[in-house]
Amino acid sequence: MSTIIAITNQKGGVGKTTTSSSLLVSLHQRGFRVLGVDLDPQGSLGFCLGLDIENCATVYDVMKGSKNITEVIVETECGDILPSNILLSGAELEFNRPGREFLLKNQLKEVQNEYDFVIIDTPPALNILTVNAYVAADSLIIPMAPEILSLLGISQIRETIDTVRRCYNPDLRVLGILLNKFNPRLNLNREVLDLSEQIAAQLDSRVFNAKIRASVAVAEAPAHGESVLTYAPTSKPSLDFQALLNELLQQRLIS
Amino acid sequence: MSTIIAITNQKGGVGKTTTSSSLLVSLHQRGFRVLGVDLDPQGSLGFCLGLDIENCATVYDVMKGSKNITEVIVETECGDILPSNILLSGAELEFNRPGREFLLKNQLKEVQNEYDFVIIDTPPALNILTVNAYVAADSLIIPMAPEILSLLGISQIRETIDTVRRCYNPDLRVLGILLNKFNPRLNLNREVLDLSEQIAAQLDSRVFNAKIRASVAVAEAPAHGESVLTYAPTSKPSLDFQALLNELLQQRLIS
Ligand SMILES: Nc1ncnc2c1ncn2[C@@H]1O[C@H](COP(=O)(O)OP(=O)(O)OP(=O)(O)O)[C@@H](O)[C@H]1O
Ligand SMILES: Nc1ncnc2c1ncn2[C@@H]1O[C@H](COP(=O)(O)OP(=O)(O)OP(=O)(O)O)[C@@H](O)[C@H]1O
Ligand SMILES: [Mg+2]
Ligand SMILES: [Mg+2]
Repeated sequence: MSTIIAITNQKGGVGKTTTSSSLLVSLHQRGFRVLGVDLDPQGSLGFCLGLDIENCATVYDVMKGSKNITEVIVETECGDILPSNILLSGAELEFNRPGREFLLKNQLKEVQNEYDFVIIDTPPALNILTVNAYVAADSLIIPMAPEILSLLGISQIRETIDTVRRCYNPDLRVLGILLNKFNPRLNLNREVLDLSEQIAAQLDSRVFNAKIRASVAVAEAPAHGESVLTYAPTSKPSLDFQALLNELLQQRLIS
Repeated sequence: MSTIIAITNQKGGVGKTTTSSSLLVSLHQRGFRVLGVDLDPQGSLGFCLGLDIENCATVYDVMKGSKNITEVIVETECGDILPSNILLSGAELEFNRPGREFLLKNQLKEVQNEYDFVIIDTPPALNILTVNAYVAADSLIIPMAPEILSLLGISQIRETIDTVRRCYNPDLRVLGILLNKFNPRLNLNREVLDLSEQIAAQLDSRVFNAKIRASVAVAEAPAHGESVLTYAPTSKPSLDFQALLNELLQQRLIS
């Protein structure tokens, strides 16, 4: 019985893909069986883990029903990946029949017992792809940059969570808000941390104790087709992601 | 006869809104009449310039045809704004009839002669909203973070530009790629600069000489409802944006 976690924030560039790949790799390192699902038409999760996303079958084919999920999942050194590419940007228009919110959930049923964890990376939008992730997931992690514009988006996320809970997935919960590119010495960062804690309370959740600091290693890693955890294992973000996983496991936030 | 420029990159968080608000404010400071159009359902452009975006009529009402553009445009101290809010995220589904790509262009015709410049801020997506911006615009500016994932998105943008030129707007051109959060001392940044110059050539364009350096002032400014140019006029990004405008005007890239 796998735990399915969606990594979400419609604000761009806050670290959803970085968090998704780091969780996949760190869980895999500790012996868990993991599947990463990329729901962003930009395909960055697959790219960041070394896949050639231009020419492969993707989650678009699976959700459309033209390919079986088992044919499309790719095995990598850091776990299995269900990649995406730009064709998925047609989803909003093409997936328009009743039940369109359940396409991913239904397809995942076929394989989810083979994994301990499924991590879903989502696009910077509150659209049918994000809704599919929320409907399929047990829980959400919300990465955030410690900046004002990042806070702005969280109330919109809350409405989407409420709608999904009311209509499709009453058990969906928020594991926590993860501050990324965090610099504890900056006033703005500390102020946004305070406001995030208030917002987390409104979501019945928390801000994780682990905060991911900034390092150019995160930006360099994709060029090598690697997660920062294998590219620069002793860098601050790598240590912080390992601390996040400790927190998730020890507090039984995930099991 | 106004010059209409769309600020675009489907990668999240690269600085589209920061660039849009900085161009609006710097043009306004120099006496030009400016209109900012926010096409991102997150409404950050309006928010960053001090508007209350929750309770106002927006570009969604205008594109839907239920309000006239002149009723919705808001005058501010830094020029006029046509704001957006979360209702615009329904656009992909709701704007589905023939001519859906021309909704913004047609509405702008009514007011564009009152402005020297119209700056359109776009969402992190290649969807009907971005296509509306490309169809309405004379030219594009592409902000980019000096990171690998930023480069990945540019080839997808190129395909959208080609499609729009072929089908709807043959005169659309790319003014240039703008590197944001640029640190000339980092190897990665210099490597990405080289690659960006190659990509710019493929777009028949250039990387701007002006590069926007990073400063926490940019992240602080929205909390005060101001652009960084008025919040911190001597900060590095403010000086860099003024240099960008000099470059655009002196090289007659815009007039
Ligand atoms: N802790 C960090 N330190 C330094 N750079 C970071 C860090 N986290 C993310 N980045 C960089 O910021 C950029 C955005 O990160 P990422 O792609 O993970 O965000 P995202 O939320 O998935 O973006 P999108 O909304 O476009 O999907 C990337 O280029 C990444 O390399
Ligand atoms: N030069 C800079 N220095 C420091 N911070 C910056 C700089 N440019 C942008 N930022 C910060 O990065 C974040 C993203 O910037 P911005 O919102 O302008 O990007 P965007 O491309 O419009 O994002 P989205 O894709 O979500 O619309 C903001 O919180 C902003 O404050
Ligand atoms: Mg991403
Ligand atoms: Mg923006």
